[in-house]
Amino acid sequence: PPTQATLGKFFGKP
Amino acid sequence: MLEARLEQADLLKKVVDAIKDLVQDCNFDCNDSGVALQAMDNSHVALVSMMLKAESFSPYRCDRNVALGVNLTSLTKVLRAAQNEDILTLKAEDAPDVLNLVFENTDSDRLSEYDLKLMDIDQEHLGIPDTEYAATISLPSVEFRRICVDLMALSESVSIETSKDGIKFSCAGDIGNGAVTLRPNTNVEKPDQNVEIELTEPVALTFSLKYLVNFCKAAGLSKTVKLCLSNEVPLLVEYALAGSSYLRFYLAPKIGD
Repeated sequence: PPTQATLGKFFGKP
Repeated sequence: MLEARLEQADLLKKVVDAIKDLVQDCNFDCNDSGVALQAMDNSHVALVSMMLKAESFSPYRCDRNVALGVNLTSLTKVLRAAQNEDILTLKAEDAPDVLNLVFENTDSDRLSEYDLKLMDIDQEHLGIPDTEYAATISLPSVEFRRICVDLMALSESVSIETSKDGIKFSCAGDIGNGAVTLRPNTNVEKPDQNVEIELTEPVALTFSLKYLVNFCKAAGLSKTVKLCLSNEVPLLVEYALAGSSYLRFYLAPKIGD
C-alpha cells in the first residue's frame, strides 16, 4: 500500500 | 500594542473549533497586515495556515509584531463564554504575558473580559512554495464533507482523480469499494452549489481520509471549498473568509504502491 509522506519532503525551511 | 475588533465572535470561534483537533499549541503572529497562524500536526502530515487580514477587523491596530503563544484548548474554554453575535476584541501589550479578550453584547449592555495566559512556543515554520496547481476544484463545502465522511466508513484512504470531465473520489476497503464522481456544474440561481474544475493536466493522488474529515470541520466557515492538486505535491484545501482572509490546510499525499 502507499505510504504516508510528511510535509518536510515538499516544504522547505523558509 | 495589539487591538483587533471582530464584529462577530462567531468567526474566531469557528476557526479555532476547526483547527483545535489538528494543532494544540500555536503562535498567533500579529503584525500590521493582520493575524496569521501556521502550525503542523504532531505527525507533520498536515499543516494549518490561517490568515485573518487587518481588513477583517474594525478597527485593527498592531504597533509592533507580536507572537501570541496560545494553547487552543484553553482558548476554546474562553471563547465558549462568547455568544456568536458578540463583538469580540483581542488586546495584547507589546511583550505580553496574557491575551485579553473582551466580548460585548450591545443589546444587553453586557461586557465580558477574560485574560488568557500565553506561552512561549518555539514553532517550526515551513516555507510553502508558490505552486501553479494542475487542478483547482471548487465545490460546496458540505458536499466535500459528506463525501469524505461517507468514504471514511469504508477505508482509511481516498484516491482523488481529476480530469476535465470531473473529479472522482474513490476508496477500497475490507467491506467493499466506493466512489463518488462530481461533474462540473453551474447553477445560476445557487452559485454556492457550483462545481468548477480548472485543469491543466490530469491528477491522481491518494490521501488519508482521517485528515480530510478533520479539515471539513471548517465547513461552517464557508459555503464553498477549493481543492488545489498537482501530482506528487501536498493537497491544498482552502476555505475563503470575508475580507480576503482564509483558512488553508495542506495535506501530504500517500506515495508509492
